[in-house]
Amino acid sequence: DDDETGIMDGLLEALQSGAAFKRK
Amino acid sequence: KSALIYIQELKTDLRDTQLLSCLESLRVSLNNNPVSWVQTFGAEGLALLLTFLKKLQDEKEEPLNAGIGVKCQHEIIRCLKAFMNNKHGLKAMLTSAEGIPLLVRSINPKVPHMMVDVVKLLSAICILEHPGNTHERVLECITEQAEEQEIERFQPLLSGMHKNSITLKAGCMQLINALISRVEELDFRIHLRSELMRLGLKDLLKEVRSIENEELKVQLQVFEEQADEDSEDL
Repeated sequence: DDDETGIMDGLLEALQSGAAFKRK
Repeated sequence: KSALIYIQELKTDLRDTQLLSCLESLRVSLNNNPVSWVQTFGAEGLALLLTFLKKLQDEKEEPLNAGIGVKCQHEIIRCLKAFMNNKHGLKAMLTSAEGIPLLVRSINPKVPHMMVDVVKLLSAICILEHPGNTHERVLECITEQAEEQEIERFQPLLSGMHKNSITLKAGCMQLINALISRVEELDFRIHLRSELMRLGLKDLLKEVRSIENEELKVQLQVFEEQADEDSEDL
């Protein structure tokens, strides 16, 4: 969805919680 | 105000308090208007913001206006975050040749509250699923910026870790984690870690481990776990 907003907020939250670093 | 009005305003030679108030109001608009508004602001608006950021970075502040230039820079960083909060803005920022280099140039340990926002934004850019390997671009810019200043490339991050601000310590660790974790080659991840350790992160880690702060603890844990996993793999 091109009108999706909050992309940065989502990434920042995932970084802060550590979720962004979970290895696949 | 419409996006086009802001573009017109930013094209005039705004200074100091006028510029700051325009940027503050722009940030609110970027945060609260629909994506179509941000799209209208678009690449032209972004280019104007980046031009102001560069100009402010190059300026030596006059004592009379002490602080206002830094405030304007920080407000531009906040505007960029709001602008990049959707696909159109993010794409425009990644397409712009100056975007990432100017963000990296804004990593300034002398202004901890601004540096927090900058390192967090850069770490988000690092972990984007984007064909251009954004973490490589960020690391390249960090390397080039350090070469210009004739310092070690991770020195500004280590200086940030030395500051009293716990949020900044956590932000620096977050960027370090984002940079390392996206590297595909095991050897290069280990190389980056040892470069940081050699520069003083090893001693710093001992110190910051005792700080009671959830955000910081998460980042330290990520750093150590990934380092342990890589050691085992090696």
